[in-house]
Amino acid sequence: MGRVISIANQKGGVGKTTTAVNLSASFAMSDIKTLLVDADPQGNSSSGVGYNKEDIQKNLYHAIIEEVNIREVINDTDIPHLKIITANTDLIGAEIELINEIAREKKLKDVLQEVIPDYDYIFIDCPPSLGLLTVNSLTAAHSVLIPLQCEYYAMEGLTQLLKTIRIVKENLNPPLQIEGILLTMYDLRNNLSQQVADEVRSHFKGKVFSTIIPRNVKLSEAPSFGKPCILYDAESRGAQSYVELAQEILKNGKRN
Amino acid sequence: MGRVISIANQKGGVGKTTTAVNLSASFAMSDIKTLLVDADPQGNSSSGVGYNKEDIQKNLYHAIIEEVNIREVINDTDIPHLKIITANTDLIGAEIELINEIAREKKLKDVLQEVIPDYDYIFIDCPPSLGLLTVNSLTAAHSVLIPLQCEYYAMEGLTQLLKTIRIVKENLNPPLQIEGILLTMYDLRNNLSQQVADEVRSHFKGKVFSTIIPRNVKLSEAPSFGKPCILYDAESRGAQSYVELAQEILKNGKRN
Ligand SMILES: Nc1ncnc2c1ncn2[C@@H]1O[C@H](COP(=O)(O)OP(=O)(O)OP(=O)(O)O)[C@@H](O)[C@H]1O
Ligand SMILES: Nc1ncnc2c1ncn2[C@@H]1O[C@H](COP(=O)(O)OP(=O)(O)OP(=O)(O)O)[C@@H](O)[C@H]1O
Ligand SMILES: [Mg+2]
Ligand SMILES: [Mg+2]
Repeated sequence: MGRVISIANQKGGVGKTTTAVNLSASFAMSDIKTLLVDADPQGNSSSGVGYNKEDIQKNLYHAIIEEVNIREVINDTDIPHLKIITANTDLIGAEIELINEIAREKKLKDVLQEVIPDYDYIFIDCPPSLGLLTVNSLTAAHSVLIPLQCEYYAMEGLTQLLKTIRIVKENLNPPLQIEGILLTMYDLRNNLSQQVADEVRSHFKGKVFSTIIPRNVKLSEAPSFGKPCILYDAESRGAQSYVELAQEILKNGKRN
Repeated sequence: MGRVISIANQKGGVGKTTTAVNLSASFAMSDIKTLLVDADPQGNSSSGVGYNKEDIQKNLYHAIIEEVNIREVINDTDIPHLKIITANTDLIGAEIELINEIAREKKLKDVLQEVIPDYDYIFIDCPPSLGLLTVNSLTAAHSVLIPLQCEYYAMEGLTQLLKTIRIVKENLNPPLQIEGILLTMYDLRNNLSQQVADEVRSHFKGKVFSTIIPRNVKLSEAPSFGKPCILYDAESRGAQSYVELAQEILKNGKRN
């Protein structure tokens, strides 16, 4: 039965898309059936696996607003066990159109129900906001993975995010858990990364992944080739750190 | 007569707040009367000049929704000629409450009118979205400054942003100009920065500032002390690049 993990943080540029693309690719490369859902109108996860804006026909917007069958919006990627539901700027319309709908927070959950049994893991990439698309993603998820850039401003936003997660858990999705807080863009060269890491580990004991994602240029080069880093440069520290994270999540999954 | 410049880009983490705080500080340090408006519910510009979430009383939310007089929400900073209108998560409510208001896109413009003559420059820090807060900021502005991180995903979002700017210009704010595209977090160590810079300069001839903001750790350390970088480490390349940008904007202003 597929485990749905939402990748969320309203702070911008913390590595949500980079985590969604590379973590789902790492799972799929170990023959685990994986679905990546791009719920961000920027469509970066879609281009991160090779779908340019012009190539995208039916996407998440059509499944949640125009009630096109979810199976019609699932596409292949370069990796056999990785499928994607793409997004583009059509999705901006979804937030507006959902505003006055009944049970507007459950639209994504309802739509995904049918295909959850087809996958082992489903990852949802969220936009940098706590609006309806992110709330839909948190309502559809079993757990939420929080990428946290090792910088001061990113730490500031954590309290607000955890508050929103608690509200969703209490009102919309009681089983929602925190999969973990992931330290990203960790830079060995500066003290700030270490300070943030120490502070987050002491505040959120037990919730921080032991895997840390280093700042690694290969991770930022790969998207320009439309490939997850494991296909672009599998030996790089960037690609390897996401393989390590996949193993850690699988191990934690066995414990639950 | 104050020139209002909106700092906008829906892509997250590209340096909007870092530019808003450090550019406005650079103007104020040269005795130019400057107002920084934090229009992002994350409130990063506010903490970037020393206002923590708990310290914030009346803020932008109160001026645009509760019709508190704008002068009551203007605060001092460590720099004499720099004032700030702060923000916190109250502002999340503003986007929802404005949805059904008449002339909802002009609220910020109407509110700022009274104080524009008191300042030479007014900078507005936007959230990472193209929602009502950003549209309000673009409607209130004479021009828009677009921070662009030298990375692939950031380049992807530029077309959508320019489209939104054109729609605002045609329907809400005809005199709106582009102040310029600012290349940020430029990293001499990797080719990606150079590739992005070359591509942007060839696509948007004449619109890209000659000043480039380098990746510089002092810029990311300064916010944890609640200080603009010019007060934290004035000699750093980070602080100096924003002083250079201020001079370039002033020079361009004389030409217009
Ligand atoms: N570990 C890393 N090392 C180097 N670069 C990285 C790393 N993680 C992400 N990046 C780069 O940093 C930028 C921001 O990352 P990304 O776009 O994944 O963040 P995001 O949280 O999805 O942003 P948004 O808030 O806009 O959705 C991208 O250009 C990406 O390529
Ligand atoms: N030139 C730079 N060199 C080093 N670090 C930088 C630079 N510019 C910004 N940063 C850091 O990168 C992170 C993202 O920058 P910032 O928060 O200013 O972007 P933003 O566009 O305002 O983000 P958001 O989309 O969340 O509002 C911050 O932690 C900031 O301190
Ligand atoms: Mg993203
Ligand atoms: Mg910001």
